[in-house]
Amino acid sequence: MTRLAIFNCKGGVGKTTTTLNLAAVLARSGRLPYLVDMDPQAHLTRILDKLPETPATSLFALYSASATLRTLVQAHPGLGYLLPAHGQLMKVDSLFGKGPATLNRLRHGLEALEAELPGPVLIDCCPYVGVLSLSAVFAASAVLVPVSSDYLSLQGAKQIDHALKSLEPVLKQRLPRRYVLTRFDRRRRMGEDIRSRLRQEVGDDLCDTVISENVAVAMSPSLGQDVFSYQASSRGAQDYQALYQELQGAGLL
Amino acid sequence: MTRLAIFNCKGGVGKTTTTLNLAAVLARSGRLPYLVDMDPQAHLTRILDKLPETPATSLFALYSASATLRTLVQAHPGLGYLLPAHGQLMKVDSLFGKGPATLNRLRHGLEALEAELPGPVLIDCCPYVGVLSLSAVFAASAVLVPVSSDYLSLQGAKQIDHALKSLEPVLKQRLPRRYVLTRFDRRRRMGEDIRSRLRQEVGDDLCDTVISENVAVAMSPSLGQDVFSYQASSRGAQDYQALYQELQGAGLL
Ligand SMILES: Nc1ncnc2c1ncn2[C@@H]1O[C@H](COP(=O)(O)OP(=O)(O)OP(=O)(O)O)[C@@H](O)[C@H]1O
Ligand SMILES: Nc1ncnc2c1ncn2[C@@H]1O[C@H](COP(=O)(O)OP(=O)(O)OP(=O)(O)O)[C@@H](O)[C@H]1O
Ligand SMILES: [Mg+2]
Ligand SMILES: [Mg+2]
Repeated sequence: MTRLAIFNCKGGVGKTTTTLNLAAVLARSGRLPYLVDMDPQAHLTRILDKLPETPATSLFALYSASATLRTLVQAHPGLGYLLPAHGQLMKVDSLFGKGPATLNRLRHGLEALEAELPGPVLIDCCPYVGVLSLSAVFAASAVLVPVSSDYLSLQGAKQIDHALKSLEPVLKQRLPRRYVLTRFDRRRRMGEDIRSRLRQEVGDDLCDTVISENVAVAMSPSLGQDVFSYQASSRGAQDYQALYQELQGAGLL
Repeated sequence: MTRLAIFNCKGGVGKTTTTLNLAAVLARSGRLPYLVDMDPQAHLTRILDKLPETPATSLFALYSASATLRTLVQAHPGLGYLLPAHGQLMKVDSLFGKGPATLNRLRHGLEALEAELPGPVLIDCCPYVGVLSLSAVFAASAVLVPVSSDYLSLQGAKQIDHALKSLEPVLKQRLPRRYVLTRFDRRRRMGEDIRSRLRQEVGDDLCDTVISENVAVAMSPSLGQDVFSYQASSRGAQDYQALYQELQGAGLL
């Protein structure tokens, strides 16, 4: 099973953008993915215009009503099957606790879903370490960490490695991970500086592919589209295609 | 008293960058501010290289040891007085609850501090709604909401107004607020589109000043500096100066 958690506790680094566009590459290569939106702010769900009227038809129901994921799935033609978020996800830790039962519910839900209809899974995470993002990591077979090509994001990347290391005893394995630079602007010297510093920090876990700063990538969500539907010839689309090939080559997607 | 909470639950919109650079404008106009870092990721604290060895000398001690803020303050020459964050702040809600005593502790702490040594207060918030950011809003006399000039950030801005409205019954007042566009890139059409959409959404609460996309603003944190120390003649420095004047003119700073 292929389940990729797209996680970084630093905010605004391109987690949602990367989930959306990697899903589009998967769909175009004939592998319709599940898109799991584990962010109470539901940005991915809003881009796809599928914000549920009530929490009962969102991922929140996985916790509040032990709903099966099959009943929550919303097909989005040409992209995959969305498991929509809702603001109520904010309350999962205070309502259901932070114990192993809560932390493993998403993993168990995905195992049941895959048994019926297998497919790759992409999980978009919220920008903090908590029950929701830990559930995503517990359910994942690998973690993709987008790092925006700027210094504050670089400062945040060091804390991810630390967080993932502290989970190894619980997961009883070292979760394969890749870091990918996003919003990479070749016109600025700082891009190369950040790249070499990140490589020093994480070594071969750094993807060779970088996602360029690209206006098509920034524009497509406003039309509810991925970058391929918006402008397949754009630099951003090419970069996400290359990222997919690199992750596939590494056996992570 | 002047206390500005710099808040947006959307990640990566320029909260920390704005706190840092507004503090520098205040300092340069002779009003040394308190900088309160209420983000467990402690980005502001790290830029100023003041990450405490133990939580006992950070804002966490306000909760765990009822420390006075005066004992936690770290002077940063030329900028102001930092109240440093620590990763343990993550645990404030599970250790001390989410009740009024916890939610008002920062406000009470700041009242005591100002009684001894008054000064303007800037509070940098984490990218989610919880005990920490609510404490900041409860302590504030106004809220500044940075909105990055992109569609996903615009999508997030609507949720802020919603969150602030839901607090009005508890605060027994409508908290004055201003939205400021950050990373505004005049070379892209989408900047003006976002500006007009945000104005439709929030009306006169939108600042006339925009903060331009500016490499000096992106670079200065890597050297532990604000944009004025790094390059006072930069476009970013001018924009933050103009923002300060606009907020001062509105009686918010
Ligand atoms: N390659 C890119 N080129 C241009 N803009 C980009 C690129 N990647 C992301 N962005 C912009 O950066 C902003 C932040 O991206 P996004 O919202 O995907 O980050 P995130 O990590 O999911 O944020 P959050 O932490 O709030 O969930 C978006 O509005 C998007 O438009
Ligand atoms: N005016 C600007 N010009 C260029 N880059 C900017 C500007 N403002 C912010 N940035 C860059 O955007 C990134 C995000 O900004 P910052 O970390 O301040 O946002 P934040 O809202 O505090 O993020 P978080 O939600 O993670 O706390 C920073 O790395 C910074 O370099
Ligand atoms: Mg996101
Ligand atoms: Mg910040």
